[in-house]
Amino acid sequence: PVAKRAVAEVAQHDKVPRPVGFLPPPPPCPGKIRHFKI
Amino acid sequence: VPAAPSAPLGCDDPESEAAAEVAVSYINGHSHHGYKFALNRIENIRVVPQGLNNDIIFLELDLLETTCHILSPTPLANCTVRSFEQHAVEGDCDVKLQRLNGKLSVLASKCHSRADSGEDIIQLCPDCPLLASLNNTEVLTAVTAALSDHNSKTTDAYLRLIEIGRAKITSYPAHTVSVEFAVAATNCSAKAAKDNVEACQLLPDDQSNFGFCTAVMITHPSQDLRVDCQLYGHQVPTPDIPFFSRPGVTYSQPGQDTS
Repeated sequence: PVAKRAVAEVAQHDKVPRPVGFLPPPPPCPGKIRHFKI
Repeated sequence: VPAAPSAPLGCDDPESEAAAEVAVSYINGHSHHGYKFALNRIENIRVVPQGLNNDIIFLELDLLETTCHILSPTPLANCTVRSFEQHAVEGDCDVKLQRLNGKLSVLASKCHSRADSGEDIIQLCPDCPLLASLNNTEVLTAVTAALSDHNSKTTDAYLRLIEIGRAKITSYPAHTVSVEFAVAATNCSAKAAKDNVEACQLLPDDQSNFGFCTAVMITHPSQDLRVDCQLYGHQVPTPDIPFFSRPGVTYSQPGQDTS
């Protein structure tokens, strides 16, 4: 049987800090408007 | 372990733009009426893998009408997109492509074009003239008068009307009808046509010579008519896309579907 190996809780100080003001990437679609929007 | 699925394509990714370029070229190359369309926005893209180096791509495109008639040999890159004030016409297209070993080909396309709403234009530009119906009596009168005027003055071939592209009617400061229409040279000189116009037929595809005319007819308070017709010269027709082969008027109404 495959037992899931317990993963030691990552020590607090090891967590990668999120940069302040982290913005999600722009949505992939719709794309840019090249002329104007009707 | 199967390769992890590639991240979904963004609408502004180079691969998406390459697919859109192939799609727009196909749409313009297979359209027989109206004007060329340019890409305004990639609304959405969906890639469905079919196997190794074989994808089906579904594109949703937002296009805008340009000032180049579809029969014009002008490269699309040199065609100006009609401005909002000129009463723009938008095209919404769904296109299915295949990318096989990196080569893109269009499997199907369906487009719907529609003119911008008159209310929107008047709201932002009260003096901008709006598109008139191509069946409007004044429009037909202006086109007939303009073509007749050109044929009565030219020393070149007698021209026949292929289709009316667009028309506008303004009432201020003068009652003015502005029209744009596509024409084709016939096998007659304008002089010979005066004797027997029925004998004047469009040239066969291998000699066809299309052109485009713009005209402005003022009917009140004064009378004036200005016509400018330019022939494109003989273009080698693309074999699988028959050019127009008969005289007569067909209308390219914005708001038409093409597949």
